[in-house]
Order: sequence, then structure tokens, then C-alpha cells
Amino acid sequence: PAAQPLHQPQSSASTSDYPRPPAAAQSQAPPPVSAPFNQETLMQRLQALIEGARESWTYAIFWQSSYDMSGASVLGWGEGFYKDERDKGKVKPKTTTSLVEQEYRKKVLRDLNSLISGADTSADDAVVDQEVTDTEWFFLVSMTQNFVNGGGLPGQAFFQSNPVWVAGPDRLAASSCERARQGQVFGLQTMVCVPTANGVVELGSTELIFQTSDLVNKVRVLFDFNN
Amino acid sequence: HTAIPQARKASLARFLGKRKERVINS
Repeated sequence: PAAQPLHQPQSSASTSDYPRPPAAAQSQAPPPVSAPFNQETLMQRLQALIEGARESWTYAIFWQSSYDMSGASVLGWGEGFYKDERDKGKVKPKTTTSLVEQEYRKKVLRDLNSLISGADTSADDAVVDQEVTDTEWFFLVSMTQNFVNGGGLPGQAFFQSNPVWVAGPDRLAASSCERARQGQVFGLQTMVCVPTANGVVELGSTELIFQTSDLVNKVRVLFDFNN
Repeated sequence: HTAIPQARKASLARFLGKRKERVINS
């Protein structure tokens, strides 16, 4: 078994990626397709995908393929872009949570904020001053997930080398993939996974969006790192 | 708990930063 990932992209996350200037995250223009593959351009590609789409996507995640110590294929968090519903100037985002659940989510956010800031940020309440919506929580929890040997919606797309497009809460709820069912519980109506050479691009939306080849083609162009 | 992989750490920092910014500007 390989001790190291066998086909990590040429330049995956490195210590130099963090911290980075916030301005970089605000960039609107997609990087040239020929731009080097790193976490920075990956995020820009995800952002370009969401902001350039006619449909209203809530988030995009790149699941990066690698191998674990036993040689099993793993899709793990590569990068993600979350578009807050509140930024769209639309209706108040859906939250189905109890006060206890909200307090729990805020506590987790506060703890994570302290952890990455490396200091006591208990006075820094801005990060928890708004309720943590269901889709924000789903996105955050996604950062902890991996999909081994074709498991989950992303793993299915990667192993079959075909996009998986699940539209409609009923279809999500009836899916054999736990991630799809979980997405439905957290208010998603559409989940899509498009395989690429080095992983899978996943998009989710709280709206019902039916399959278009346009989106799939865009993913394939934006995430074609071999060219 | 402190061993957050680098890619996830950067994503998390960005997510929390954007959220904080939005709250402050709202």
C-alpha cells in the first residue's frame, strides 16, 4: 500500500496557503483554465461556477481523490465555497432547529473560531451573532467527511465516472446515500456530483434544479487540471 | 482536536471570516 497519496494534484494545500489575505477570497473572475492547481485557484473555480450559473446554488465543494495508508481510494475535502442565502437578498434562510440545537451550533462555531485563531476569542461574538442555518451547518459538517471506496454521493460519481444529479426532496430522502438524505434534512432540494480527473465537484441548492449539460460541461472545463 | 488538516483549516478560516464580516456589516 502506498504511504502517500498516489495521485494528489500537483500542488495541494500547503502550509503557505494559510493564512491568506481575505481579498483573495473575494475574487470574482475565474482563473484561466491553464492556471496552476492549488487551493487558491480551486476556490476561485468553485466561486466562478456558482456565481456564473443561472441557477441558484448554495455551495460547491471539491472532493479531492487520494489513497489512504491501506491503499483504499478516498475522497476528502479539497476546498469549498458557500454562498449565503442572506447575500442573495432573498427570503430568510430556513432553520428548523430548536433553541438548544442553535446554542450547540454556535458553541461549535465559537470553539472552532478559537481553535483556528489560536487564541481566546470568547469576546469575538460576531461569528455567532446570527443563527447558524441548516445549510451552513451542512457545509461545515462536510469539512469533517471522507468517502472511502465509492461511498456516498461523491464516491458514486467518481467510481462510475458519471455525474450524479438528484433533484427533489423526495428523491434525496429516498437515496441510498446517507449524504443525500442528510442534505434533504438540512433543506437541500438538489444535489449534484460531477467527477473530474482528480476528484469530484459537488453542488447543492435549496431550490429544485433539473439536470443541464451546461453545468456538467462547465465543471469539466474549469476542473480539467490535466490540460 | 487541534490537528485540523491544512486544506480544511483554510476553508474553515475563510468560512468563519466571511460569516463574521457579514454579521458586522449587517
